Amino acid sequence: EFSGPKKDEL
Amino acid sequence: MNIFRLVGDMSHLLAIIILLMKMWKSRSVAGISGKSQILFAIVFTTRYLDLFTSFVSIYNTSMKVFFIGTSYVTVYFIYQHFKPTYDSNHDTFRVEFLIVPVGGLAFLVNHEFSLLEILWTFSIYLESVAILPQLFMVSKTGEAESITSHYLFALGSYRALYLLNWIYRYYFEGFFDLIAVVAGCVQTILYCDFFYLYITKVLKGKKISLPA
Repeated sequence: EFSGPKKDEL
Repeated sequence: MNIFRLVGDMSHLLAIIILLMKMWKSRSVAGISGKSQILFAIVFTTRYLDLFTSFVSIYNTSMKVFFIGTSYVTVYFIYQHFKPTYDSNHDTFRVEFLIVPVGGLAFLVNHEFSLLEILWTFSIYLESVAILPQLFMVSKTGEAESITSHYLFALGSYRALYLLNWIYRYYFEGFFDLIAVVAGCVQTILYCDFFYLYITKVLKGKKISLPA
């Protein structure tokens, strides 16, 4: 599972 | 979602709508850099590849579809539909000097060495410099139509508002993305000169004339 900051922005 | 990011997204949306309306109403793409618009199309294409694989919200998905769709329509307007009005003699920025270093940096500095993540990182880095051909074109032509200035102001404001969004999210959600923040700072700094001219000139009804 990707550990970086979640991608919920445009 | 917070007010900064919402207003930022609306500002981005407004910029795109202003540009499309300018092209459609005046039936002209004069003063618009096709190279910057191609870079924006690349930015959205490489950033939203997860459009079909990860669902965040209706808002997120619909905005992504809108941004991708309008970026290709804009490129089509410039290079096909209103091609006779495209000023290629002044749109001469060498975009390969942007794409190659940005591509290399995305390959070296990212959160995870995977294809999707490297493309996302490439998109973030590319967006921070994608406006350069447009600013270069305005400096070469020596002036910008006021509608183009409004477009640039809305476009520059969106990422400046995202900086506030990241400050908010850091303090209230503990969210922090160094790559997005650094690129966002670079992107916003590139507009500072323009912001100064816009606020001191355009808002007083004058035209922008960057030092040619």
